[in-house]
Amino acid sequence: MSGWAIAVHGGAGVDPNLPPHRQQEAKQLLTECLNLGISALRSNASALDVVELVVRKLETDPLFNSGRGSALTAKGTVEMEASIMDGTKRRCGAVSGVSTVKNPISLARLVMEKSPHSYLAYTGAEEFAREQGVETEDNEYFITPDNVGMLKLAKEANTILFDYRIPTEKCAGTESPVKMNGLPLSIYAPE
Amino acid sequence: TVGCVVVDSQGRCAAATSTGGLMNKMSGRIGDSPLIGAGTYACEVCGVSCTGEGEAIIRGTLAREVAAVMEYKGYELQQAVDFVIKDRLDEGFAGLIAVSNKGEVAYGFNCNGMFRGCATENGFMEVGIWE
Repeated sequence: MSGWAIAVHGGAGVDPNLPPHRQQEAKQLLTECLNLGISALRSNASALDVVELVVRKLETDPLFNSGRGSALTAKGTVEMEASIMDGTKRRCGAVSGVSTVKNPISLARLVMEKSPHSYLAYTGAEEFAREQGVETEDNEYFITPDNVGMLKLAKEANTILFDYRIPTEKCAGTESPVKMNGLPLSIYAPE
Repeated sequence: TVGCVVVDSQGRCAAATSTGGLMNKMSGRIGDSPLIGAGTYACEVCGVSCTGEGEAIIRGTLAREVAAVMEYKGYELQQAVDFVIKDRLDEGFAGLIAVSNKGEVAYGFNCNGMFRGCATENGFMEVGIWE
């Protein structure tokens, strides 16, 4: 018997000028997620149940890039992706291109447990979601005003890039000494 | 991107990752998060979830690589994470979180920050952003 352990993340590559209050919000959500997972583990929940539980919470909160608050495509739509893996038997499930499923991570688990496949995408994933009766939302549910503004800035800066969050307190064109892929880090974060 | 990795008190590891991808991405773009072995992996030894430049994570099969060096090189968890971040990311920027079946937790990243938190049964708990 080993002791339990848990880790969560909300993305890498953070604007060094991220305002303190946004840092605090992120830390608070991460702490809540840890406590949720710890409570479940103390109740003898399985590792698989706990990772799904915690990621569902992160998907439901618009603070990070998943579920509600997801990054937008160039068309202004949401195409979400998720995967889950059970180490005991190396079972896995994944989905891509889902646009109405409230919690893509739970759909990924259903792919693993209720389908003969490991990975479903786009219309196939959406059809499977309907068959399984998972909770859905209109695409608009996932689109936050912040992200609409960030997409506008990304288009103005002609950046299709590795990550998306432009701090609302700053302009996309602001010079930053830290660069990623040749572009100021300030146009990324937090991913 | 968000992720969670857990080892329970019976030593079972699991990993999960979820994302909206990139702002202003092309419709149809698939990143690392749904790709087993790239952004997410779990086996008897460990569980791993990655975040960052998806294309670099895919090239490096980052999550599976952590398990592979533990299995084949005998590395400890943190040692495996450090090796993968340093030697398997070419010019990409990314981070990952991991747990082992021994109840260890580890993380690593080669960019300036990663939103992360971790806790273990013996009372350790940490939440951070920067190095």
